[in-house]
Amino acid sequence: GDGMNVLFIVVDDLRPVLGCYGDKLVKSPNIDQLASQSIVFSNAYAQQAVCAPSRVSFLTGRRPDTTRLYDFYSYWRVHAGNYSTVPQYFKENGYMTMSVGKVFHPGVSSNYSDDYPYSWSIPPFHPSTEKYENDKTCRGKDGRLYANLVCPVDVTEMPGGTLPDIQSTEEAMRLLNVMKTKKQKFFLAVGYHKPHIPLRYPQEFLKLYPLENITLAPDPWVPEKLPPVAYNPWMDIRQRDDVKALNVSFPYGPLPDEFQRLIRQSYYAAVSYLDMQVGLLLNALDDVGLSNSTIVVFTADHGWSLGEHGEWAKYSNFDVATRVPLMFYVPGMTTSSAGQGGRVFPYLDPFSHILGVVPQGRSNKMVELVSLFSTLAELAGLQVPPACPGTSLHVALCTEGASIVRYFKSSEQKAQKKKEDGCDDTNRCY
Amino acid sequence: KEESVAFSQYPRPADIPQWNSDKPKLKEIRIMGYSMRTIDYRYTVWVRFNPENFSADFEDVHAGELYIMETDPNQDNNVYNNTLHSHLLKKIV
Repeated sequence: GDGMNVLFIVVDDLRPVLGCYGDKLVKSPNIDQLASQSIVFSNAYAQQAVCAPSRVSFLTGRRPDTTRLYDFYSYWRVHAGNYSTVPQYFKENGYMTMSVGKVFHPGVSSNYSDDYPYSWSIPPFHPSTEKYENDKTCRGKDGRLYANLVCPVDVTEMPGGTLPDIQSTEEAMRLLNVMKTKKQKFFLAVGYHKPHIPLRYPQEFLKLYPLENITLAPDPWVPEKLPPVAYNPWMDIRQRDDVKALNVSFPYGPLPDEFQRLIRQSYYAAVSYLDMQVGLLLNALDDVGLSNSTIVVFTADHGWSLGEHGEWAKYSNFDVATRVPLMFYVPGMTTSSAGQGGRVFPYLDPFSHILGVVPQGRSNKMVELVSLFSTLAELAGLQVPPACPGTSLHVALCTEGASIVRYFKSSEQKAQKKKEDGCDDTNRCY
Repeated sequence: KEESVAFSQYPRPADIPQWNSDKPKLKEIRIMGYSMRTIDYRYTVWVRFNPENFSADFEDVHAGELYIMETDPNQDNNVYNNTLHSHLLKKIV
């Protein structure tokens, strides 16, 4: 990956309900296609299952106990230490660094600026319709508008006639076009908002998931021996208009079974809507001819409970809340297509594409998002930041996560063996 | 043998769920749940946490969780207090 560009895609609240992670229900052809050209980590975990602490952790390469950010209300550079970030490191090494959408959590925790100008070469882009995210934009059965949790929408009726993630994709595509003609290497981070609540997405995606195909979680009850301190009462869900109307008891609920199915249906639909955005973005990377010179990283800030253990959010240490998708596409390393000039990521329509694909390489090693800093540095051929000493409050550049590139090799060998066994024909293998 | 491990943590304001259990502010944090997971298990201890000096007191354990992934992949059966697994717990600690 020496000298390559980096496209860093981070999704909000996405647990690995993806075809490439073995989910049989979801339609995620574009992310699966990316996985088929990537090394996929099956056991990747965030350091804390809430947005700001998780993002600051993996963007600085330090754990929450070092960033001292466990909530949303402090900026690590003044509250803990003036730590470097991944994009800052790339910027200081000659890259043009750009942020589109939700990369840092907005607000105090990124100094109301997404850490600009430390981390970014140009001011971060936020979609103009982001501000309507929590407005009453969901049409109820009575025809009135509500701030619902379950919120399939007619996009043409939305403020501005669009949705934030659609705008982010458009801006990222515009930036790719600009970078096409520049000689400078780039680090483009694109942060998608969905499937974070509210589950607001174009209503046509509901068609992919008929309600009769939607099951409850395999364990929708609060486990008998779960210590009360481990349980989260999903307050943000309770505050939405449609959930409020259900008068669910506090703290354990449960939600009615039918409503549980509606939430799960909409989460899946929002994932397919996200998949479409990722597909359009990767297709644009092909269009500008940069697929063979750009490392693509795909991950999420943390997972989300879909009713398991009687929970409906993140805010816990359960695997469903902390486990994330993580994959790296490195031209010439995870795929042999570098330099061939063909299309690597043709857009796949989730409404018509049905074939699943298996990843080229897969690693079952336990890995952590805090390792992203050193891993990306190594993949791009930059010097890997040193390991942090025991106390690193005054160390600007170090990392608490070891590079996981060492796991790529064994995965490559497995992929090679698969090929030798006749399993490189993904359709056959699937 | 080299065993890969992943850590996570989550703060709580109290031992029982309350309105700010999901997102306690720093000054409200009293307990921190530290998790260590391998392919085989997830082990979590909820310990006293001091938000003034960011210190965790592992001598003051409020609760614990231990899930054995082979038999309980969904993490529904907490065996932290099960003496059958005391050997594994000792090894972890």
